[in-house]
Amino acid sequence: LTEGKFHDEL
Amino acid sequence: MNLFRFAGDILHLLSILVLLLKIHATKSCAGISLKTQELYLAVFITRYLDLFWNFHSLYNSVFKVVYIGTTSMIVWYMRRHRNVKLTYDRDHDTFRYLFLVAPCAVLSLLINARYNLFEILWTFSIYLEAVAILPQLVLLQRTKNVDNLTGNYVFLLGLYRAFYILNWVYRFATEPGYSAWLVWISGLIQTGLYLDFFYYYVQAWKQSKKLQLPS
Repeated sequence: LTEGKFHDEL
Repeated sequence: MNLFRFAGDILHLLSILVLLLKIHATKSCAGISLKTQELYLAVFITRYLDLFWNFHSLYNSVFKVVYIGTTSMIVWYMRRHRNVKLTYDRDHDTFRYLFLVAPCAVLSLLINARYNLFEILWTFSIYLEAVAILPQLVLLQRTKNVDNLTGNYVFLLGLYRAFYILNWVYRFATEPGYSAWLVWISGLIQTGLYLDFFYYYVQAWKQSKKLQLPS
């Protein structure tokens, strides 16, 4: 899950 | 992180605190939709599942815990507090969960960025947040006379969404390669749901009258 796109917004 | 995003998060927190303080101070939850609050709790839990293994920043982690905690407290007050639960307007808060949860669940299985459990739950939370305000809007419509704090709650929530849109515009203009179609479209739909309410809220404010929604 940590690779690729990271959900950085809340 | 930019100022729009920060303002959005703060407004979101403020909206929840306004609601929590209103319930705490007046020991009443009249006019508040428990359905909307439970849907938001579901949104936060499905989206912030990654809290334990995806560390992005202290800022994000603190907000995630605070959103889950404060919304849980609202739900607890409305369901369990001996005085508050008596003021819950269950006869008017009749919106069916299934009408919102089922389409969002199906949509998140069909349209997502990556096919794995946590990504699908995250996507589900994005879709569900877009429509979670509907039971509250229907309840406001039914009860007509909206008390100030409930009106402010919905207004602050709408404002939070508006700032997130500004944040996306800013990020799109300044971050090369930044795009998030799924979040943008859901966010636009979500903000759209507030437009009608905003119109009446601003009208009432301009005429310094009590907010009253038309039938």
